[in-house]
Amino acid sequence: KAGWPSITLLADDLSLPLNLDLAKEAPGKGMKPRPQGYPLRYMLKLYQRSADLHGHPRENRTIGAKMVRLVKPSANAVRPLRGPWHVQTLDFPLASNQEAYELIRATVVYRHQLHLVHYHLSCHVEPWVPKCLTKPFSSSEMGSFKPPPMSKAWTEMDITHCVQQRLWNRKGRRVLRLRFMCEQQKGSEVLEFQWHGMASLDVAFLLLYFNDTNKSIQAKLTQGQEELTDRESSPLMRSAR
Amino acid sequence: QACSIASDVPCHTQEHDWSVNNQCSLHPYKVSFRQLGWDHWIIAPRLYTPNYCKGICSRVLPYGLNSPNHAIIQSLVNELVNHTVPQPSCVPYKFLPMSILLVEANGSILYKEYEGMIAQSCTCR
Repeated sequence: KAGWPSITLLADDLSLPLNLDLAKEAPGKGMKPRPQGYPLRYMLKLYQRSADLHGHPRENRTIGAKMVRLVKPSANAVRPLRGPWHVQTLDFPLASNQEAYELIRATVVYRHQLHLVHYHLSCHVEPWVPKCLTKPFSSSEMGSFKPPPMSKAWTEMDITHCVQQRLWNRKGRRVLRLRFMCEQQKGSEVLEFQWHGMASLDVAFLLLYFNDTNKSIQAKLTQGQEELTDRESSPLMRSAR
Repeated sequence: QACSIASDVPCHTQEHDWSVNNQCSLHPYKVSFRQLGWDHWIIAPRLYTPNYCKGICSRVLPYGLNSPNHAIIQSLVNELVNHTVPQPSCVPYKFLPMSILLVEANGSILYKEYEGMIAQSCTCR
């Protein structure tokens, strides 16, 4: 915002407190239109489960992270029809690494059922990266973390391993590419299916969960100081002095 | 208390009553993100209650304000020694975090817990 130059300059100073990045994140008025549809509803549910009407974080929140970013595909390409299969390639841009935040979980939420006029499709996603480990979302492995309840047509898949190992520590522009594959339901006739309008549909989005590392850095510093003090007071160090 | 330390400082005057009534304290305050010009990117919450601290940090600093010794000394210096040294300032002491749902410039939706967003108590320092 034009009225915030001094604060924006301050926010560039990394030595300043974390909360100043609120001013840094304020986009201009000319930003893209507000997101709508299921991705927005999902995040509103997540918000309602994590904070009250006034924005106070709930004590019993199960989100397990300080920050959750929903990323929509920046580009999608539709492949020609192959039998009953319809394949769409989705690219998710991953923002640059912020040292203050540690990626703790990555999931992809996608439509596993598509009910269009005359067509019923069952869908799944596959990472483009070879040998990338993915698994259906399992809440038992996530401890106290519970995602918001989802609509029946949507499902969630854990791709933390895939993103962390293959993409997250790369330098430069990082894009997660997923294949969104749909098959006409068995028994139905293979019809000439037109993808007109499909590219604009919300079929999948990425969720990145972060925790801030400031506290862990502070803890490490304190621990380091304690270790230094301990070492200095050890008999060995005393005799060396 | 200054009046009990320095015998020439009267304890019960109108000025004293006024300063007691206007002592540094937390004032509830609500503002909408629309008023702040942030409603185009902040989705939730709609209202923000930052609160604020206002009031006089008089020579009698109440115990509950958690003021450091320095504030008490500065208060005495202002009152008894040198008026050009200001009284301590009434500022927030404890804060609460706030969760915000916002839209980033690239269209991503972000849930984030920001520390230090709401003043919960005040102090003189």
